[in-house]
Amino acid sequence: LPDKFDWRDKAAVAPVQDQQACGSCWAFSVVGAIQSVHAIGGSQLEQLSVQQVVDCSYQNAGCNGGSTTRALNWLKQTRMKLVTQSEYPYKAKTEICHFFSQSHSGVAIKNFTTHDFSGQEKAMMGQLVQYGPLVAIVDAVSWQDYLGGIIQHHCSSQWSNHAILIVGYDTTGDIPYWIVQNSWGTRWGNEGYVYIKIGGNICGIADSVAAVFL
Amino acid sequence: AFRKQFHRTYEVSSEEFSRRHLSFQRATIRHTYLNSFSTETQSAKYGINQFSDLSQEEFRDLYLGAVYERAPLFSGLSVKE
Repeated sequence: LPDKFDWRDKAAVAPVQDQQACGSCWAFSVVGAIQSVHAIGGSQLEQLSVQQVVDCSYQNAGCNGGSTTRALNWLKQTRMKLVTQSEYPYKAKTEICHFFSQSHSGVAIKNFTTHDFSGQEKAMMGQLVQYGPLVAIVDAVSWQDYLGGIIQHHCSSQWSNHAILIVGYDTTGDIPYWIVQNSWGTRWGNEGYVYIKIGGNICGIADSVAAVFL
Repeated sequence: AFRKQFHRTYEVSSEEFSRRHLSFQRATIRHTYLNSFSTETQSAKYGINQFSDLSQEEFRDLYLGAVYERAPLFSGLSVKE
């Protein structure tokens, strides 16, 4: 594995978005992974519709929260094509699902995996490099006050409450860390990103990690 | 300064201001605690941001919307992989 790896360097990560006062992090992380893997596969990087997932993933609760696993399962089973963000813009509230015709172009997923990598974060680094950005669930209660730097304390594992997108890692410094894209806008953290120490399953980052395949 | 920086429109004399002010004060107490753990330059820093006038309950309700589902333990790469 390289000492340092960042999918942003390969132009495979869309800009940081802002979920606003809507508990839709689960949809942002899933859609973020899909649009990245789509770009890694050779397509142009384009922002796909988070609102489509918020509105249409019926097993989840839209702005009241949801599960990344359920969302990915729904996308896999229905073969629902995600349209672009401009065709189905984000509203920060749950609305009625808008359907598009079968002939309408979009991105569908073929499969996904979800694993617990606790104690195996090196293998998780391998998955990131091999498959693309990873969807993960973390305990982000203390992130309310985060300004920047590498998180090493103040959050637990197995009490996860927030979905994020892992886009890279860096092991070249004194503290190896994950590079994580959040969906709280660019004014939060390190221009919308948060760094989490690798090893020790900090914030439960390795508890439930998904990779998607198109 | 906080209201100006984060474009808050509530008035100083309002009930909402009192509530937000209390949340803000509690946040500053939290920051002292959170920053007391690490002194390394790379360590995380905690302080005033756009969420500082929210109570912890409000923050959880509005921004932490993921439901955790247990995942199978990663069992290593297959021979093929």
